[in-house]
Amino acid sequence: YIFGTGKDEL
Amino acid sequence: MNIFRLTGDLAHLLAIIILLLKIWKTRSCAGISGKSQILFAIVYTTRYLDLVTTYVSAYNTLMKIFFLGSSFATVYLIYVKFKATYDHNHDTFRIEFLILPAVILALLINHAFTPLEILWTFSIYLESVAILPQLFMVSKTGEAESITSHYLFALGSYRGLYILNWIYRYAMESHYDLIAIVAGIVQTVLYCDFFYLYITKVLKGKKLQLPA
Repeated sequence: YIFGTGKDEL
Repeated sequence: MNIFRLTGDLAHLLAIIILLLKIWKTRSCAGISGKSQILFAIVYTTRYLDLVTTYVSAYNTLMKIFFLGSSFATVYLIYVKFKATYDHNHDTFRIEFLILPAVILALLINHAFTPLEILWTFSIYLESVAILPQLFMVSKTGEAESITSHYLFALGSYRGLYILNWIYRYAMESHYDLIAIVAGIVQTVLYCDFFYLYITKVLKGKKLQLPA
């Protein structure tokens, strides 16, 4: 993702 | 995805649905802090901008669209449709005192100084205190309808379940995000007093009455 891992969280 | 995060997201979904149904069915937003709902709308708007740039999964996209849509719908119901039932006198928390510090903190403490990252960080800090106007209003009115307390219980549980998710992800994937974790702990701690009242009173069928 743009932000790298971890931002798959809501 | 793990069971803690899934149940957390479902608790969050449930909270929002409870609130929308309460306002829609009773055609009244008495006891609901419009200011907290404005803060939530800001939180989702600044956090979910990546909706247009990054596709994570259908679940992720659908949930973001639902949270965005429902938060604006709730603000609309409170300030437009049922504004006659909005309790101005008790919803007096100064939200600028929550927004400004979150902006400043996001500019100081973040993972990267890029617009999307700063906005995400701001939304994480703001979400941790976004419920304060609502808790303040409950303390001012000294009570909350049981449906409102179910809403607060579900909303408070969501981030508490996320803390379990972060423990799980650290243990299993050695992944962690300190900004989200610290803010999530602050957010959950703010509900503790309410959780105590909810469990000792509301679950016993009593009305949520704060000690005068």
